[in-house]
Amino acid sequence: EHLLSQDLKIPPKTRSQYTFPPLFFYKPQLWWPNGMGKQYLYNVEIRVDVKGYGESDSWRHNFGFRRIQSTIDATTGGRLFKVNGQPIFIRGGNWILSDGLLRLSEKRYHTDIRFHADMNFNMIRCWGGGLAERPEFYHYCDIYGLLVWQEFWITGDCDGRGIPVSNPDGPLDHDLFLVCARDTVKLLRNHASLALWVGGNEQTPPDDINTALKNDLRLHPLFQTCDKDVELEEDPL
Amino acid sequence: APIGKTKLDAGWLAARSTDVKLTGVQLTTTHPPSSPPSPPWMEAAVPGTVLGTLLRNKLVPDPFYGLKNETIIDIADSGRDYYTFWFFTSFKCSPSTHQHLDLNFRAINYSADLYLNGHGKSLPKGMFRRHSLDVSDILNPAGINLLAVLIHPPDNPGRIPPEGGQGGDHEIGKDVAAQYVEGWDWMAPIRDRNTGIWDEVSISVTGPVKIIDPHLVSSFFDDFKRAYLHSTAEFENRSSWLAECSITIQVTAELEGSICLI
Repeated sequence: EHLLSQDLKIPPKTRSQYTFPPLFFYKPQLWWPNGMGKQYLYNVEIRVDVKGYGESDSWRHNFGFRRIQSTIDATTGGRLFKVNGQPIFIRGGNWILSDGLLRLSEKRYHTDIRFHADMNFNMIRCWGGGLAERPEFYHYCDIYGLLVWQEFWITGDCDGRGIPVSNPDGPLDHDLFLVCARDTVKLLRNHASLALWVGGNEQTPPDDINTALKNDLRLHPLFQTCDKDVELEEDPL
Repeated sequence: APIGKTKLDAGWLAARSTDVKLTGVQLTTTHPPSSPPSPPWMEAAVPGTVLGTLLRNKLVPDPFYGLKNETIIDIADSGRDYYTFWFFTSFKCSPSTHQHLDLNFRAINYSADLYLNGHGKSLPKGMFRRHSLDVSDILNPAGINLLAVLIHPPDNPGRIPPEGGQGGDHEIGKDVAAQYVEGWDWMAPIRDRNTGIWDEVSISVTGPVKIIDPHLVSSFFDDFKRAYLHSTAEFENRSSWLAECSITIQVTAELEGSICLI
């Protein structure tokens, strides 16, 4: 069930977007945050072979089956998280970045993230004044079960609520902000540990940016159905 | 050339732009810097920042100790050129006829002018974006390729007020870049605002068709007994003929020990 090949003809000098038929898994090993279970990861490999040429390219990723939901609790106004349908008490820590001169080695990330897991955290919040963290950061969060709250590059202080008040309309180039945001989402979106994208720190991004981000990051309608905790009559697939 | 990615994370050199009288074309054709380097060239930390390279060469004190950060000139006082640096390296690769070679930068702060074997290209602004260039047509047939990248600091590095404060004068907020670099209540300002090739540089060899940004999503039914893996990717045919492809997805799981289930 877990090996699928499809033929595809791509015209010269063009890009084609292709969606494989969904792969079915019965009772897959699920990925759980630190302290709730194992962080099970599957090796996913996508390969393309071209007739008359052979293997042309390949891509691989460690993928975790999990469902992360979060809602605002009407009573407390706080955000409640669920993983694989189970409510989770968030024990989170703030994260700016690993080194002020950006000496961000894989070894350094491994040590930092394992340290947070050993401190019994199950979430790391990447503050909006720091970085969109790197794939190596997320890789070790996948391995050690640390959910990641990733903010985009807006802070109250620099974007309209600081002293002096400055940049009330955020960065000068909103299109550039969205180009960077979209590329960052594509870089990081397959990581099991990525739990939440957040517009900024103590500040909402300017309306046009916020609307575009919400639109780009909304859940696909297909997953709206299976994102509810209801038993489905028929399989929408 | 073997299909796949090779990181370019060794053998980089750097020099302050104002100390180099040559152009990017000359640096990557007739006048490459010598190795080992002689002034103004020095060994560079890539991935890393300008300040990381200066510290590696002991040209600045380590800003993490005592008040040494105060002895490093801030970009607001030195001007942007002082932290505008050339980074140079060379790499070998000889792809065959139907192969393509991409030069990939996973992140640069803040913008750059790139030269490869005498051909120039601008890399647009933004600290959080990838750059991937198909350089197949400008490779050096002899196999040794010379790469020089002129890295420019953020457009609005700002000035740190005497009282410091969160985000300094907030000018950095005008750019799409990390804002902590102007200093915060818990953090001294970073003098070069993290200018540099701060993330992975690589070259990747593919055949005529390239896989771009796959997206994997799982959906669950029957209380997680039934799950589906949905996979979408872009495939780019860079040849001038119709590519008849067979695309494959395979999922394996490492069971206990080294036994794999396919």
